[in-house]
Amino acid sequence: MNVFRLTGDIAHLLAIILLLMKIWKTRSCAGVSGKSQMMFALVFTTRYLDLITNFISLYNTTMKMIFIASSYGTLYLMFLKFRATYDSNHDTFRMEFLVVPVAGLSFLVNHDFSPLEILWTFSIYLESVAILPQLFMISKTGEAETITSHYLFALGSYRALYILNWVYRFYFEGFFDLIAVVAGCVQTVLYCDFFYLYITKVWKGKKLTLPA
Amino acid sequence: CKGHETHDEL
Repeated sequence: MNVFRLTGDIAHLLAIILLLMKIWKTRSCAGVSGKSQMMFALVFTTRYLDLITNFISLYNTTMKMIFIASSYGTLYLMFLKFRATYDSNHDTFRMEFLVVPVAGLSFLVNHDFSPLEILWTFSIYLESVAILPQLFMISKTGEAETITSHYLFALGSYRALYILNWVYRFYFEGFFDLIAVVAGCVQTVLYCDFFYLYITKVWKGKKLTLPA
Repeated sequence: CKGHETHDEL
């Protein structure tokens, strides 16, 4: 464990808490992409299948359980409790355009052709593009609530911090996982224009609006 | 290069 990975995990946890707070406090999931949240739940489900079989540490197990529970909790709030506030008209990104190629790629490019490893690879690839429906939704509505932009900033920062973690582990532990690194870089790059807007607007106290 | 026998990252 290193400081980059720890702060990355904390940023990830913070993002999930911010989203749950937004939906719970505003009693609305307006501006939040249900498709991205469904894909995140799928990412955690396919990545943490070894939760029972492969104990790494109390921290690892606890965080995995929190991530799985909170992702399904978010789906519950979005599609059951506050379903009436789900903005399906703007959440129109075709998930199959992401899931199908990612599934195909995870069969072609992986470390080991075993069910658990392919599912892990699928979850790594899927996570790298899972935010696209959310970013697409913001581009369609042209704006995002401030707390939703904080959620996205924390979520984007987590994988950027993981990249620093991989640099650290490469030099100090000889650890290198090409699949995770490449997918992590793609994932972080997808946030770049959002990061620019967030830093130039939200940090100046303005609302996050996209140039028309 | 070791690192992906067991995935120890979240």
